[in-house]
Formats: sequence, structure tokens, C-alpha cells
Amino acid sequence: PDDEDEKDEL
Amino acid sequence: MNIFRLCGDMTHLLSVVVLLLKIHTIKSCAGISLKTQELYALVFATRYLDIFTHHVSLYNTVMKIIFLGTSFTIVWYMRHHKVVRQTYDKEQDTFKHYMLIIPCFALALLIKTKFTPLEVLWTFSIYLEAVAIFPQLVLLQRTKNIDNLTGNYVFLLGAYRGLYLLNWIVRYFTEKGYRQWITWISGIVQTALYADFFYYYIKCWRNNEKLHLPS
Repeated sequence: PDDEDEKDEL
Repeated sequence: MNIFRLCGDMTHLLSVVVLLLKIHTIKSCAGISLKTQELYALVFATRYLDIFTHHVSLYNTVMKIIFLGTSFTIVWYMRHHKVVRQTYDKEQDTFKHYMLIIPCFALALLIKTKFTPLEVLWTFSIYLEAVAIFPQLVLLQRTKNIDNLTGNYVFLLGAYRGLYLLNWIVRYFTEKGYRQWITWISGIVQTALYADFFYYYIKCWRNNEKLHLPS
């Protein structure tokens, strides 16, 4: 998965 | 989620608790920059627009609600609470919001991942968070007697950023294809802004002195 799209951080 | 990310979030949460303790219990916001607090409220309002559309985990959603709620509560206390607002160092807190907001927004329009309103606002929030501490650091430098709660509040905020850097290093080595350049570079800039403060905070702590910054 592309992490730029995930936004799993606050 | 690794240990540094969790500790980072908890340190961030603790910094908010320390600030609310000072404001709600001691009824004082002396030494706290309203400009920085308003910028943080703007940071969370623009970053967490996805709160109802993009579900990561219950943890993330709850934390987002806490940071949104507390940031606006702090601004409300400093602007409107009849006792707290009188302790605000308005004459010293002179930094202009637009000097940070406009360049950050321009940068978000230029350097972002996708050109959609949500994406640009998210990127803007990342850039703005990196520099939002600036008015607070200026105010600290002008404050003659920095109280313990204020010093600890800024220290916890800086520690939270430092822990996020460690979190990214761990993620880089453990998650395949993990990279987020905008967040990383902004995060490094943000942490670097605390370097000077950390130096004097630790120096005064080791010498058992009250915190003071050279002007």
C-alpha cells in the first residue's frame, strides 16, 4: 500500500 | 504501531494534559502563546477533516477527537474565560499568524501528493504544524520567569516530535515500501526548532536552575 495515501498517523 | 509511535502520541497527550492542568486548575495561561494554540487548532481542523470518511482504527479516531476538542477548548479558555484570559501575555505574544499560514498554504499548493481540496489541506496542516511552535518559542524567550508547567509543556511537545522521528526510522526498516517524504521533512524541521530549547532546558535542569532562555 502507498503510505502517502494511508495517513495512519496523527 | 511501534513503541515510539505510541510513546510519541502519549507524550503529545501528556503535553495537552499539562497545559490544561495549568489553565483549568491554576487558572493561568501566563507564558503560553495564544498564537501557537490557535495555529494548533487550525492544524487539527484541517488535518482531521477525514475523521468520518477515513477510518484507520478506533485508537486513531478517539485521539483525533481528543486533539480537536482540547485544542479548541484551550483557545476558548485563553480568549474567553474571565479569569484565564487576564493572565494572557498579550503584549509579548506579537507573532503574526499570517506570516506562517500564508507561506505554508502556498507551499501546500506547490508541493503535495494530489491536487484535491482534502489533500492540499492535509499537506498544509503538516507544514503548519512544523512551524506552529514558533510564536511559543518567541514568547518563552521574552518571558523572564518561565514556570515549570510551561517549560514542561514545551519539553513534552518537543519530545513527542523526537519520538515520531524514531517511529519513522523503525517503520522505514520494518515496513516494505514505506515512505512519506512530506511528513518526514516537515517532521525533521519541526524537531530541529526545539534543539535550542532542549539545550537550555537540560542545562538548567542539570544545574538545578529555574528555566531561562538567553534573549
